[in-house]
Amino acid sequence: MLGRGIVDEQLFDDLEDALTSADVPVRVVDSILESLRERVRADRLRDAEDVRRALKEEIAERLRDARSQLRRAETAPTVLLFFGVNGAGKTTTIAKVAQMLMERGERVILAAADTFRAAAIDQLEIWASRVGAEIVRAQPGGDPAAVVFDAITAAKARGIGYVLADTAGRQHTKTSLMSELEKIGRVTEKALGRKADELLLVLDGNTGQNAIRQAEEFARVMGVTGVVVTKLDGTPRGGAVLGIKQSLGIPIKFIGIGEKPSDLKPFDADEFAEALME
Amino acid sequence: SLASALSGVFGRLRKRGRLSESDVDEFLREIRIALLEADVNLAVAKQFIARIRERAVGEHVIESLTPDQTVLTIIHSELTQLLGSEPVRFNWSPSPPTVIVLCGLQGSGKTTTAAKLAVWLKKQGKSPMLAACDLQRPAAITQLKVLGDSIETPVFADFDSKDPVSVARRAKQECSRLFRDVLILDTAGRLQIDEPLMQELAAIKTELRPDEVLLVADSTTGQESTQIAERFDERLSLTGLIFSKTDGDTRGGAVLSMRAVTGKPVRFVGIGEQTDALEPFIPDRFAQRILG
Ligand SMILES: Nc1nc2c(ncn2[C@@H]2O[C@H](COP(=O)(O)OP(=O)(O)OP(=O)(O)O)[C@@H](O)[C@H]2O)c(=O)[nH]1
Ligand SMILES: Nc1nc2c(ncn2[C@@H]2O[C@H](COP(=O)(O)OP(=O)(O)OP(=O)(O)O)[C@@H](O)[C@H]2O)c(=O)[nH]1
Ligand SMILES: [Mg+2]
Ligand SMILES: [Mg+2]
Repeated sequence: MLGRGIVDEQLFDDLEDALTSADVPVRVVDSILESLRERVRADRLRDAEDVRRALKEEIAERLRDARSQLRRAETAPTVLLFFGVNGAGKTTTIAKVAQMLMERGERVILAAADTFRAAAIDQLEIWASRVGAEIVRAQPGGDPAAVVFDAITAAKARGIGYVLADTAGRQHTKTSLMSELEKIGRVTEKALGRKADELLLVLDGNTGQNAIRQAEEFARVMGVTGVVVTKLDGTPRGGAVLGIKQSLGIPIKFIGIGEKPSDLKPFDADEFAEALME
Repeated sequence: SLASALSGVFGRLRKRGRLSESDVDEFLREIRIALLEADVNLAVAKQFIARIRERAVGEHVIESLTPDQTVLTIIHSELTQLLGSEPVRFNWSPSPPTVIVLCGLQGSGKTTTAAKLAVWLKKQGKSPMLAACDLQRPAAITQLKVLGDSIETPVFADFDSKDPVSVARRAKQECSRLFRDVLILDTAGRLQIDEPLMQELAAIKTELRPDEVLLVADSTTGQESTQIAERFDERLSLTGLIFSKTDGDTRGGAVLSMRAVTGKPVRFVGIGEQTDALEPFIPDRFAQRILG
């Protein structure tokens, strides 16, 4: 992308365009370039390649977070709640996380708490059988919170280490749907004696600036302990997460890079920064 | 909002005395920010701004009493024009059934939109049939069948087939056999860079010679909107665009971007999860939304 050797205003214009085209929010682009100019001055960088490397480091630094590891509760089961807007990749991500945990020798229960969408439970049942996880489900149209409650009860009774709860896609602007999610959170807390161990926002990697709005609302209503960015095997570069990290401080836990249960990678800030600048 | 940003610029400029031609750039800077924050693709935004500058200079906006208002009016008219003023007009086939193929990225809303289209067509007095050609996603066929039952529309499905082209062909035959006059094909989500899957879609098109090939895109799509639209268009010659999930608070710059780069009409917008949540596209309303 940067063929020129010298460090000049054209270089910074090109970098601005590259970041913008990666869905990095306008204000964050300005802030990143400001820090970059500071680095260029302080380190007396003279070569475009060095500036590129410094920019990558600037991006990685902003995203690195010790809390990117998946939490494990001291008292089983560890409960992971997955939520997000419609079609983001929640159900498929649960299959992937279940597979990852089972490869570590864990036992996993999937809670089919999307009781609304056509064939949502069928979809999760197929994934459960494919990865070898158990599933707790109810009738379509039932109370989603009750499904999560039952799954936690079953996990406790049988000494199963993990409960992964799927929820229906919902627009963060719909108050009644957000209250439904909040109720799922409260019922989880009641069943567990503490808040869910992970409150995971699943974000479609193709999303533009609305990703930040989604994170704000879900964080406000539920709290968000981590983000999973899906569909990064496509062409998007997911720069909106820089906005989420800057304004909300939420760490990215995983990225989704395909439709198979093995298509999940733990978040790596350097790799992410590298891909963003492609 | 852009309106307040522009009036802010005007306020600042007026304090400095008489406005000059170079002051137009101050307005353009605010417009650029607004467009990018609305997810308008960068290249599309640049072209759009060049057009606005042309008109602002040509129409001597600086000499107006309220240049911020004048610029806003120009932007609104250019946006509305770009978004397209064609009414929703289907390419009905002279010899039924009319065949509609839905395509797009994973999770964009194709399956739900297929059912919504069937509902809309029924209201137009048509008798549609749905075809389940996503043989890849777990329970995709079941999903379409459940939706079809809920809207009393027949669904052609083959749970054992691994060949979407064959299912498509047989769906069309069944559609004619049952005297249904529109066939709506749901397909598997795919990346525009997935060559074998794009080829599969092209094969479905060759087999069916559809009257409509509609890209179903998520209205929250960011900067990749133009890449996605261009690749689908060049492989399939789209006849139109449908944008889902406009019931959220996304500004929807992807709509302008995909429309600008393909020139194809925006036919419908999805406004919710229910099967009646589909509306014909209204350019004026969307222009307002993009400008915030
Ligand atoms: N290419 C790609 N596709 C993905 C990825 N993650 C999920 N998908 C696909 O995206 C589509 C939607 O995934 P789901 O898991 O059903 O999404 P969801 O958030 O559960 O959707 P709703 O429950 O309807 O809100 C499916 O076709 C998945 O296979 C990913 O990382 N890469
Ligand atoms: N709020 C809202 N949700 C929508 C809209 N259109 C579709 N959805 C939801 O978006 C999610 C994905 O829809 P699908 O129809 O499964 O998407 P798809 O393109 O068929 O997904 P794949 O087959 O996996 O590629 C579901 O939860 C739908 O209910 C819309 O206009 N508004
Ligand atoms: Mg789901
Ligand atoms: Mg589908």
